[in-house]
Amino acid sequence: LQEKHRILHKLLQNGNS
Amino acid sequence: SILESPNSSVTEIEHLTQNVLKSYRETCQLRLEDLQLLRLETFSWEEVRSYQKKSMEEMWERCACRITEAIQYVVEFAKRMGGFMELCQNDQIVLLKAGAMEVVLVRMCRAFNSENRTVFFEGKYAGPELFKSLGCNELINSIFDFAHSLCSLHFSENEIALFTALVLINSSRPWLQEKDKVERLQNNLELAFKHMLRKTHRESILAKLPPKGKLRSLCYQHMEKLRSFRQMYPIIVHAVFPPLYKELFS
Repeated sequence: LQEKHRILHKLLQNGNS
Repeated sequence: SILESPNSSVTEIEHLTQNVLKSYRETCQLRLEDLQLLRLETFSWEEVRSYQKKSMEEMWERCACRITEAIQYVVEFAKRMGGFMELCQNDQIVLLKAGAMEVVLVRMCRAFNSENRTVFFEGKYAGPELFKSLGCNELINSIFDFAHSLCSLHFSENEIALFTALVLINSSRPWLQEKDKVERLQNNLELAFKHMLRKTHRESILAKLPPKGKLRSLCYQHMEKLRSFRQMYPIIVHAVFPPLYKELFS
């Protein structure tokens, strides 16, 4: 699932923006 | 942590409430005061005509961009909400993939003027006819009807905050790995929402909330329309649509 949702995964891994 | 104890105390529920309200205030995209001030700014007939004359591809791209912007705020809301980042990443993705658009649709009622059936879009208030070139009149009308019905509940900002947290934290979404953990957070949010409604003598809205199936059906219709559009214009979708939008809805 993470592989198919790289952007969402990246957004979730970034700290609070 | 709110997810560790089986029975949460009133203090913990109060803490969760404050956390959700703060997360919402920080990520609501447009301030309610600004949206209210702009309510009389509607598109002129010429401006509506100009939107109607745009190609289907351009209008789809514009709407995809506006939806993606709104979704980015929902992702940020989720990240700041107590307990969400304690869920495993699979479940964070499952909940956002299924719920982000639903939250956007609920948030839309803040930007909707029931009196003249218009919604805030690209700087002014627009009626459903402005979206004609999308070729989705039925879906647009259903979304407007939904916003209209939500407006009749006269949600406060705090109510929208907790209600949208509950739209997102839904333990019945398929493919969750730690369903129990999501269920515990959902139960605590339900307690928080009910506690707040009791305090403000607003419990009567509980019976009037939209059924979960209504939001699911609108999101399904949106994805079906995207599927048809993609069949007609695969290159447009591939080349110019926002990657996050494609990832969530394709």
